[in-house]
Amino acid sequence: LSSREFLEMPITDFIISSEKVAHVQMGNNAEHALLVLTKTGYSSIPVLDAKYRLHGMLSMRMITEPILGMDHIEYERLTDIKVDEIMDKKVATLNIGDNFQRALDLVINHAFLCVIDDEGTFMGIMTRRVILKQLKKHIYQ
Amino acid sequence: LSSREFLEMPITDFIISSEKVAHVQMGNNAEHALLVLTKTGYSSIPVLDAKYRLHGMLSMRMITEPILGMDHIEYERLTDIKVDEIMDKKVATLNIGDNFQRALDLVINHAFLCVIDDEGTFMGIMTRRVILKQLKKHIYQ
Ligand SMILES: Nc1ncnc2c1ncn2[C@@H]1O[C@@H]2COP(=O)(O)O[C@H]3[C@@H](O)[C@H](n4cnc5c(N)ncnc54)O[C@@H]3COP(=O)(O)O[C@H]2[C@H]1O
Ligand SMILES: Nc1ncnc2c1ncn2[C@@H]1O[C@@H]2COP(=O)(O)O[C@H]3[C@@H](O)[C@H](n4cnc5c(N)ncnc54)O[C@@H]3COP(=O)(O)O[C@H]2[C@H]1O
Repeated sequence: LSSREFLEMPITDFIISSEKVAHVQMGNNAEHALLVLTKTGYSSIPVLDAKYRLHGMLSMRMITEPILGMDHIEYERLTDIKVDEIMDKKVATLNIGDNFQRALDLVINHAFLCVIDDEGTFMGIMTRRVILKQLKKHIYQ
Repeated sequence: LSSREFLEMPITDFIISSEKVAHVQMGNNAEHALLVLTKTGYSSIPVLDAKYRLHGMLSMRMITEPILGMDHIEYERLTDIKVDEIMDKKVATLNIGDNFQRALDLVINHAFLCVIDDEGTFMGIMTRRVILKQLKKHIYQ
């Protein structure tokens, strides 16, 4: 493949589909989110609603930062905090119809990208790992 | 640059040098590490000793996982846990004399790589972001 053909590849074959993506739901509290992040081992995951629409992204640090009190960490407050109060609402996204070039441009600054369709439904994620594997394959050919 | 020349580039120009790398020290406790990770915003950082030798890697999840008790999270134990008890001792490393190809092979599975010299002194890190920027530049040329 030429570099141009490589960059014009559709992203569809490379997406990690939604059923394989760990996430939390709108309305969950921060302690539940801490459990999900700890058990799945991911540092940052999408926040979805019951209709699989994308609302934001949540990392461990967004959970610990609001509870760093003056002289001790206020862990007891975690059950009172909702994920939508602390999540990052600006999520780097791709449309399901985008090509590899668009994904490459965005992963420079984001470890993963959320993929949505024209209705705004969450379809899955594109990760740096998948993109790096393809780049390595292309450069070694 | 041909792909071969690109892959043979030394990594030295692309390293984030040690003084810019957030880390924790051997002997620190897990609560101190939680503060460092929260304040710097990084999800995973190196563990060094006073002589800047590399001992392991520590993430938020390695801090929260050991304290998930049967019915509540045992935050009070964090000051009793030392970083060397919970860190990942297998760290993906590069030698300061390695080339880009070696870095590319390793970042498929690691968000960052620790760079050490022949004495085992920590010199800095190579990140996926830096590698992706160079790959993008190479493919667009
Ligand atoms: N259980 C596991 N098995 C094998 N390797 C693992 C792993 N967990 C993490 N890694 C490795 O560590 C990298 C960084 O993971 P992190 O959780 O910080 O950052 C992840 C996480 O925030 C998110 N992510 C990846 N897969 C996910 C999934 N199935 N569900 C939710 N989020 C996911 O995308 C980011 C980038 O992922 P990427 O694969 O490029 O890069 C991953 C992968 O190379
Ligand atoms: N303060 C900040 N400003 C701008 N962008 C930020 C940022 N913090 C994180 N990011 C973005 O998020 C990516 C994942 O960061 P993470 O902390 O999970 O994963 C990081 C972290 O574990 C480690 N890392 C990067 N820079 C570090 C530093 N100066 N000190 C210690 N560890 C560092 O290397 C991993 C990959 O870093 P990479 O740059 O490829 O990828 C970073 C970068 O694109």
